[in-house]
Amino acid sequence: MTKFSLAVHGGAGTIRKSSLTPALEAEYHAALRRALEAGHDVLAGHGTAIDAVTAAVCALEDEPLFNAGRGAVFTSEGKQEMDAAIMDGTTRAAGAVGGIFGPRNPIRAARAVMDATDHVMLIGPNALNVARDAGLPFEDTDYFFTQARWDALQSTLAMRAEGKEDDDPARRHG
Amino acid sequence: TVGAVARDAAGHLAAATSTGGMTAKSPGRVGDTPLIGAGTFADNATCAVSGTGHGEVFIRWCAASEIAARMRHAGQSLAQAADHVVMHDLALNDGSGGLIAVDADGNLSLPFNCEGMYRGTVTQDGRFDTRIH
Repeated sequence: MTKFSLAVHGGAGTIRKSSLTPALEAEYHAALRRALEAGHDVLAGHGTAIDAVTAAVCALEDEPLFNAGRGAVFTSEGKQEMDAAIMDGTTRAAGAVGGIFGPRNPIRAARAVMDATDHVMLIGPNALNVARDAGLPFEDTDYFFTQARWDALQSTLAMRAEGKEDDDPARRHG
Repeated sequence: TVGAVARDAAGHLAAATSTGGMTAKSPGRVGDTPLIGAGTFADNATCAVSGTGHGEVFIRWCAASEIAARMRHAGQSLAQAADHVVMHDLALNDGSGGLIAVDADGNLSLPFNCEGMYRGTVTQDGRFDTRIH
């Protein structure tokens, strides 16, 4: 029986082989590997599953390659919002944040809600207050901006302006 | 969306998911990512799940907790339960995407019903595996 195990994902959808160059594909594999290593290091050091998933998701959030990372998906108003959740299967403790902006790692804001409050989900200013009270680092809009995500926003807005159907899974998934 | 699930050496399970969203989403729109039981769920007796895909459908079908419910009430394996939710419940209701899951024995399942999912696994033997398509 496997003693410990870990899986990560960096999103799903329409992943076009034609636009995925060998170099870019190698970057994706390397980024996924870094996330696995972050979680693996915790588990190999007799750490907990909750710490392992926190470490792995932080590594994924730090990657500009993935849409939920530093290039978080833009709203139609060109602003970025963040959501995250974490759950401990031992106690069913859980923490979540929605519609916030600022913490470098939203998953750590969700973890702070789980660890420091009696609640499961917080939104708005108080969610940010919990993150600040936990000492989490914050970043400005430039940190989270990626050209690829901005271009995708402009493309989608242009399609909408032309009345085109927008049912591409890649857009729908972010 | 990004996410992770794990089973540690003591048999504890956990799940985490972060910042999904559709391109040019409506301000204030929240998908399945932060909703416990939809995009994120963990229970030591059954499984831990993190989803990625068409969030509204994951919410309506309570995708993550449905897998645990199938294991608990129907006696299904993780693979059976996860495949049913992704390939039947979600796929038949415009819910493209996928998920990663781990059960109490450390078995992993990573089904997806779209073209690809950036994904990776590692187990105690140190075997790292990363895939895209």
